[in-house]
Amino acid sequence: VMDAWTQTPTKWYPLPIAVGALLLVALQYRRKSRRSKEVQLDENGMEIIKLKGPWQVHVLGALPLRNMSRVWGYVNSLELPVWFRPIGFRLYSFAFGCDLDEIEHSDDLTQYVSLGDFFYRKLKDGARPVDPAVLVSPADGRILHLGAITDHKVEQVKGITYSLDALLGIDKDHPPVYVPAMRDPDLSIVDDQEFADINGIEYTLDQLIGTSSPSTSEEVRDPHAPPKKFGKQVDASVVDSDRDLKDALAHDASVALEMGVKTALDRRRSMGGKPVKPGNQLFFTVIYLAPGDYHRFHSPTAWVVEKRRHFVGELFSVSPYMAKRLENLFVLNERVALLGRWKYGFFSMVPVGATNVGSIKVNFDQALRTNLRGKPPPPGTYAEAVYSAASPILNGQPLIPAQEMGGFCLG
Amino acid sequence: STIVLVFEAPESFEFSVHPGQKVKVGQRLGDV
Repeated sequence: VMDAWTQTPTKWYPLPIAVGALLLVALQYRRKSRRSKEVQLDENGMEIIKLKGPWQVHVLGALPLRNMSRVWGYVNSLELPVWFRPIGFRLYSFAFGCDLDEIEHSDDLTQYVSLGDFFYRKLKDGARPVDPAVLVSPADGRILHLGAITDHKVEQVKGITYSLDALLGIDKDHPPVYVPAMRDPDLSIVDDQEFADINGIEYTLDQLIGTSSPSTSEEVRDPHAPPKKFGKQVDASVVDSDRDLKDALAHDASVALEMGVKTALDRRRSMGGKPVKPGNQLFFTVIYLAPGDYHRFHSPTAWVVEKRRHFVGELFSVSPYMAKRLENLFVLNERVALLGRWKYGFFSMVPVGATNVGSIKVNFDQALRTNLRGKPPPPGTYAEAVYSAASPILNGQPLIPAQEMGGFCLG
Repeated sequence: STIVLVFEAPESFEFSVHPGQKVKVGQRLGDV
């Protein structure tokens, strides 16, 4: 073999042109078919989100992650013996780097009955000073990525992008429809985004509330159009009937003042297919919360949350390891997109669940339930609730910077 | 768990943090 390897003379022959051309055609065909396999579009021209990544990702995708998450939550909700709590929580804090001095009940850890309870701990008042900047961090964590959005694509990590429309559920052909604060139960329920059933008669939302949707009438009235949502659109605002109206209005007015009254009272659609205002740009930032971090999230600015969209999905780990490997991670996972506006226009905040923290709580939305048993609907579908009843002036739930909004719970 | 913020802001908006940096609630992320 050695002799053959070293002594056999190499002879070069020119390939016939036809063979070379055939080779090029074959390579081009292979490349094209691979591209068409990579991006598959549905009947509306929207990309079908599928699991893409190396073999490790597919192995994880085969696991019953949602069930594992619920079991994990159940195990961690079990009450721990009182004698064990301080030892266990101190061990956990040592392992994950928690600062016990800044948490509530730091002098008596026995008040946390389970690991789940400790995980969802509160901080002492004043533990987190709030910067006067227009945008502050909504959570303790690590910045995974940030930047400007171009061509409606958000960069997950360097080189891997996902669709902004898929993340937030924005449908260019069917822009979001605002439903004003409605007390009548018949009016507060809107099926399939476009139709409301009142005493057996179907009305389009355009007919009902005079929404100036730029959708064509044919599109709106097409009952066979594939629904982008499941379930019902409900007004999930929680309004305390005993709340003093003057206080409420004063609070709303103070937020309106901070946001700029003109913008606060402006009911124009943010996004929904419309481009950003001249001189503006879309930005994004992704914050990763590690297991030991404080897991409640706060308002990053003064803004009004107009609606939430709950996307039931998978519960992959969202660690940087997975973010680098699994494409469309934040679009595949269960998440709650809170959409609204701030003084510069559109604003949204999307808490994304993970295997260990599948449950997302939003304080002003008691109707929200995440990580429920059952097969998740196809990616891209969502349940929507509007918060218009929370504030008559602002048409949504007003929030001030660093106000607690909710959090992630184990399982 | 992860939080994604997507927002419209003037082109003069600048982030004051960088990828990989640890942040706390209320810490400045960016300003106009």
